[in-house]
Amino acid sequence: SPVLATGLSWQESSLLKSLGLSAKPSPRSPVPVPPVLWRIFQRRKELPRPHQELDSCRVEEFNVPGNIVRVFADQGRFLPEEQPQGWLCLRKLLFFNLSVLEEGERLTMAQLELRFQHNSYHSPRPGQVLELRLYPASPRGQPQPGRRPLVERSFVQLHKSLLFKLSAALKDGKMPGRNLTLVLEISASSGASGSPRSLCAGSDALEAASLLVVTLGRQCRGPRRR
Amino acid sequence: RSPPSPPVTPSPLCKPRRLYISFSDVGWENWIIAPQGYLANYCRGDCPFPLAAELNSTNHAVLQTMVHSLDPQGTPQPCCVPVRLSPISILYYDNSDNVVLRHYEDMVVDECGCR
Repeated sequence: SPVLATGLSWQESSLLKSLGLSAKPSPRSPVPVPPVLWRIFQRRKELPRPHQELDSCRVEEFNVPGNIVRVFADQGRFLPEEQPQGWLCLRKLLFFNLSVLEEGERLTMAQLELRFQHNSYHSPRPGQVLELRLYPASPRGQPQPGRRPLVERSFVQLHKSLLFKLSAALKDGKMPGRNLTLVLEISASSGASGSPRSLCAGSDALEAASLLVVTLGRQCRGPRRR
Repeated sequence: RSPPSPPVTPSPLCKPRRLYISFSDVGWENWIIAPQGYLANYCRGDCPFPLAAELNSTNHAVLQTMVHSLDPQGTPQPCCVPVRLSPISILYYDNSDNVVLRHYEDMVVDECGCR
């Protein structure tokens, strides 16, 4: 009956609210589940019951407080390469829309993953390195003048997957408008000789970037139960 | 030939009972990725006078059963309720099609008690 249907709909919305959702999601283009989320899910599922020691407000896999783990796909575009110094192999905007984070969620960990198409790239010459930098940027992708890189690393070899902890950077309030915008640059060390392509040695073959974010929801932030 | 065993009657005492919650039964199968359902259980049963130790009762519940035995109309028996619950994790799509893994506390009834 309509009365019953109204009651059920009210119950459903109050249940969804208690699950931290404003409405029943209806995924339009479901993406594959990131392997890291499957691993955490399976590990917890396989624990013997009852497991009193299991804390629902902690993500043991990363050793941080939190009860929500999300993986955001990069929505940024490639940027024109400039050659201020050395050989710039790759310049890309990384843009993560974090607007789904609820008011009151506290970020406890953020980890950027860069995945390349091949397993590894060796630097073309002994002693030569690839340099990777991540800059905070405006939403339009302009590096903010005078800003130091959030991350600066040198590699003799680039592996297929690189992980960077960005927790400290995000906690410092570098998340205007609940989005994260960064500029990624990979360059071959300056002063090197050889053709630009060979110096970059495939480091421009970026396949995907994603941001894993762990947050502590409101349910975990009040005084602990029992 | 062994004598016929007496028929097994379910215990009327307060304890956890099996309840499997299927997310497709509640119409959530489109957005919950895993699990498809889980054993949530529930509490049901009597909290009779005198309360036995295995009924996980509080001192208050013991006294309430005593008063109930003297005045059944005026004072109810204690309730059979969950006293220990454990969390589960759920993988789902949120309203922006992101995959989310969330740990939810108090989702599975492990023990019941008279309270």
